Amino acid sequence: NLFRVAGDMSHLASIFILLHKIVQLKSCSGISFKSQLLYLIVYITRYLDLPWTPSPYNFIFKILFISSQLYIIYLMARAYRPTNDPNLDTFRVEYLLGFAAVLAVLFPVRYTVLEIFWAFSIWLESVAILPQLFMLQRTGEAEAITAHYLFALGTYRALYIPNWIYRYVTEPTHKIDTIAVVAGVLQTVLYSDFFWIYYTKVMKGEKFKLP
Amino acid sequence: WRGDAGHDEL
Repeated sequence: NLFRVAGDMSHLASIFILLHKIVQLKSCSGISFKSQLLYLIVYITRYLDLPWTPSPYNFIFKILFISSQLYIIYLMARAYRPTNDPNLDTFRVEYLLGFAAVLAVLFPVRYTVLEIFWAFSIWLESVAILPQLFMLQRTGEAEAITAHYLFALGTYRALYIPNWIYRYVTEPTHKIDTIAVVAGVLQTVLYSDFFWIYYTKVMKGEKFKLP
Repeated sequence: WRGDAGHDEL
């Protein structure tokens, strides 16, 4: 449906915006390496079913997300490493990994290796942006391009919510993927503050600056 | 070890 496709396009756009920023400005300043590393873990643990993906659409996106995220990690860890300030990126990711691991082991859809990793990736994605938002809070402001990246990334999961409602209404099975929905709502809520500042400042041509 | 809950979203 339209919400789902728009969400995935927004996700893809966010990655292109981030890559554009890093390559064009030859700098990854303002970007949390920890959040980016968490996203790599998210893609790898979620797409373990890559060889059995029935839909070519999903298959292509999975390849795109894993490969582009590997490239982002390479750029941040190798090519533009000096532009990355670890002193600003101090969020304790152990808590996020622990949170996702506990929920994944306690409430997977089924007790299979793939399902536990899938649930882990869903919970981890829901909170993976926290190191980035924490960094933003420490610096108090962000480049416009970084704000656009975060807006596109947040919009992706927000658009999945109307997609789930649409699917629930239109599909005869009325199936709800509880883990994905609860984690997806949590993920969107974490962005709400950012969305508000983006709307009140960046969309009106001002600099992204925290009050 | 394959799960089969059929997650069809990204």
